[in-house]
Amino acid sequence: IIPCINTTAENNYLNRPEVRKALHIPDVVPKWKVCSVLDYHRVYNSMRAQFNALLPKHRGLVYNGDADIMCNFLGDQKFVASLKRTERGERRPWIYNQQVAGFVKDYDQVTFMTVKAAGHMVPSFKPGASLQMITNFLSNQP
Amino acid sequence: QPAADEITSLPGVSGSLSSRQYSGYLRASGTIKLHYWFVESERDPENDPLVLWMNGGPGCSSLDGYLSELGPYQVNDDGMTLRANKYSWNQVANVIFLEAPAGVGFSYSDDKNYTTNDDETAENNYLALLDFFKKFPNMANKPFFITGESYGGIYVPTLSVRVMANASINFKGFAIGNGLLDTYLNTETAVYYAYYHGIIGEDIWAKLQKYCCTNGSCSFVTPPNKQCSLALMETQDFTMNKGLNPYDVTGDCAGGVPSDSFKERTRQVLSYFFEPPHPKQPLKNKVSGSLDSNN
Repeated sequence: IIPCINTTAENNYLNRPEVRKALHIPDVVPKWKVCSVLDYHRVYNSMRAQFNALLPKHRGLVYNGDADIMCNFLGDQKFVASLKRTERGERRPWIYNQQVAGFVKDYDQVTFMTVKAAGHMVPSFKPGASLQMITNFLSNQP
Repeated sequence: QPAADEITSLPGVSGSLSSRQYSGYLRASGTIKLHYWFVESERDPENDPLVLWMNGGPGCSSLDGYLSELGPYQVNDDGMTLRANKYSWNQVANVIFLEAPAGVGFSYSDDKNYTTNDDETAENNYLALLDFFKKFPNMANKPFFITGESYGGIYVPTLSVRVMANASINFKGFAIGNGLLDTYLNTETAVYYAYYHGIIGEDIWAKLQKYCCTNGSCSFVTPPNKQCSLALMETQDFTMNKGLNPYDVTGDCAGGVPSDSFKERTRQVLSYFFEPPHPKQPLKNKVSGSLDSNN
């Protein structure tokens, strides 16, 4: 059900009997598939209430690879801006390996950032930049 | 740590693992058992934070996150061997990959009831997390972060508000990559994104401006007339049905342009991420059928 993504190698690996054994997967569990069609019902159209509940006490990071249209960066950028948190400085480029890796906008307790030329799965498309990004976030660095 | 869950060796990896790893099941409600794969930090597992990672879908496995995104090993094309990922997030954190909800990947329920929703998923993820802390009491007091991607934009905040209410968890924050945070905004901005990335041309853009906008204010989610609905369907057709990789508009689509039957199956995924056009006037005949199909 996921277009344009090739997961053949993962599928083959995870369905090898010796891999299942190494991962302690019981025999009753069916074959692994990257995505399963579930009878899943979306309850929420927006996470605004959840963000408003979380941000007074907890830090948030919203990042977007800017080459994705399934969840495009403009929508998430507008969402974060709509939370009306106090702005902390101007939108600025962020640097990885002496190159602009995207752009950042800081707000009180939440940061929105883009990852330049990355698609939906940012750690796959820009592994070095994404490791730098999460390292800084975990240690509460800019 | 649960000795029974420890991964002593991983097929396709020669030599010892780069850090201790565990794989097993966490109990949620009823007969639900969620599969987890936990990797300790390669730097300082005792002092580094704890990060939970969840892929989206809904219905997609977080093992994809491990094996193709941020885990310590990635699968080679042969499907047999693994290579080290020098940019894995467990360079700086202890990372849990959780397959949720039940029915996804190796997660399952004895009763095989796989009907669920956002709230049930969040509750079961929370219960599984509590079970994780029982299994790994040494992780219980570490700074804890919840992260995820895509439909994880729903999973992460809904789980976070539950975790926030439990004072025994040292919850610090959350991170979301390319997350679904607001379906209205995601739908509205996708139109602008398509135009300003050269996906739709001036002809469709002119129709959108003419029929969906008034004095510079556009309504791409609740089209005011059928002409606007048609222009929006043309836009969606260009972005989702022509073979463009919607996850990477500048890259290739693996396997080439998907078949019509495949596209039909992907409509379910799209329905989670985008609001369908809501025409104020009912469409007729051929137009109506086309709209239903797009919905």
